[in-house]
Amino acid sequence: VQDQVSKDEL
Amino acid sequence: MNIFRLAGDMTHLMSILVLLLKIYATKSCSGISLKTQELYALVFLTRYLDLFTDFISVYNTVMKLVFIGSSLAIVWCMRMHRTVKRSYDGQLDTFRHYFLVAACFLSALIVHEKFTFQEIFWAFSIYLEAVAILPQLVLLQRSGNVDNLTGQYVFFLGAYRALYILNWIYRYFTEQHFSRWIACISGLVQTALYADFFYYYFISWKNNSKLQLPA
Repeated sequence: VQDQVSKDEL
Repeated sequence: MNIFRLAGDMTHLMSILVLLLKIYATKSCSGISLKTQELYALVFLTRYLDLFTDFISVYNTVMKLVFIGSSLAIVWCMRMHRTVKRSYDGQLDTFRHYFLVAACFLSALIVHEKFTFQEIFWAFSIYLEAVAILPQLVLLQRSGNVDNLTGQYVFFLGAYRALYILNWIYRYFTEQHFSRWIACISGLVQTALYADFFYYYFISWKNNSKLQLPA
């Protein structure tokens, strides 16, 4: 399962 | 991190530094919309809820603190600093920005990536940022002549999101599971709102004349 794409952008 | 995103973040930082310079150097906030500054403070506070829970990088954490700190400092300055607040164009800055907050929160409840507290506030902050500049653009049109620093502030603020769009295109083609359609569509709307400002800004730069927005 694709893990929740962390919010790596500002 | 790619060059478009780094350039975008630096441009965003530049817009904040120009605004701080204008307020600090001229001890005046004429031409600046307090409502836009309040909306931006809300954008950063609701977007960076993960500030203390998810550590991405030192750069990410530092920039979040700078954005939250500077936006709150500017709102405080425009509301409380006795010299600065006297130059605030309160009678021109009358955009009903509470409607923007309500509309964006409603949208976030309907369209979000996951129905969790953090994700809904993140989507809210993305939508709110797209429209946060409206009070400022309305104020510029009403106040007629725009001083250089204010014009540069709005220009950098618009340019940063345009660079982020290039970043999303780049990431779309270079990363498999990259999908940021909420941020992407909202970013396109945000940048489009600056279109007429960019046009008049370019004209004033080409003719080396004062920036004039038609009323």
